[in-house]
Amino acid sequence: EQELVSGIAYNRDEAKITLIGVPDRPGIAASVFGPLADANVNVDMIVQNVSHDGRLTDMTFTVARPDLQRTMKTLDQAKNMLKFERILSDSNVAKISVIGVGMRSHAGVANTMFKALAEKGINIQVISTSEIKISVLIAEEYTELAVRALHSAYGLDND
Amino acid sequence: EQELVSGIAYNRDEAKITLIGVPDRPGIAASVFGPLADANVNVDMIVQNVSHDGRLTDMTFTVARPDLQRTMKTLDQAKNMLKFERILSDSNVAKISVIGVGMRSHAGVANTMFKALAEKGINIQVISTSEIKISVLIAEEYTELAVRALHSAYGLDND
Ligand SMILES: C[C@@H](O)[C@H](N)C(=O)O
Ligand SMILES: C[C@@H](O)[C@H](N)C(=O)O
Repeated sequence: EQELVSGIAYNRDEAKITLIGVPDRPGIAASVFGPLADANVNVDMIVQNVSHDGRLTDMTFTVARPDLQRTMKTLDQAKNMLKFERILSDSNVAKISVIGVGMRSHAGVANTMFKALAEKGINIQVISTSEIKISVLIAEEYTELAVRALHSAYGLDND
Repeated sequence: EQELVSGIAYNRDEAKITLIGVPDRPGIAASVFGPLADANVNVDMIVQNVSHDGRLTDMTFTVARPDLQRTMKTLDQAKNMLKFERILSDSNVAKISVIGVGMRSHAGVANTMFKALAEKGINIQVISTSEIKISVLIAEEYTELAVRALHSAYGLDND
């Protein structure tokens, strides 16, 4: 597993926005991203999970922290076309990523990451993965602790 | 935007598993992935969103369809160590990905994807992104329709 992971990256310049209670039916994701695209908002992560009841779910996305105000304003101006129960925003987050080739064996690599964060009492707010990366959002104050814990968990200390 | 997207990929060989109602506190993600790692389960996507109330959230992950039974059995055997309200599994899904460099402009690329799926009445069940890719899970029966709609939405028809 050590040979799978090549590095740990972090980004403290992000803010997360969550639309709570969006209807789970075709067209809703497009209704949110239309206004954002028109306003030229650069989005980084987009995370949505299944809805439990087939009716509502939540959508979270991250933008660069300097864009948070503008993004919230864009959503507010479009609110008559959007359907959601409430919007949460939080700029006290950091994105921490474990990077490596051959992440196919995710469960082992993921387990090491989640365990290392758990041992330091760091709560995982959001998880998103790709073939070469596992990214989580955590509270920004834990950034150094998380990065150091992950470096030693994957034996990257001697780099 | 056309020049940003280089291709559309799909995978109908996946199954999704959702743990509904896991506590949102440190150590819970590790408690789920420990048994999966021990059982050598290969996981592809891992998606978790913020919890609304700070108490519970859901975790979804995908495995290769042939691994679904084994994965469910692993979770069942570990259920005394796990905390969740219920488990959903569904092998009728397809992962559709829009691939391209410079996805930083996500909102525009994402909007085109979500709009093209919406116009065909295709519901987006899960969304997960990376720097080079936007992936969604949809009902498997819509795979060809989705891939064709996305090819024309990004002007890739002439490839
Ligand atoms: C929630 C949102 O993703 C919805 N399911 C859609 O397809 O647009
Ligand atoms: C839900 C789960 O991710 C939890 N927040 C943890 O840190 O493990």
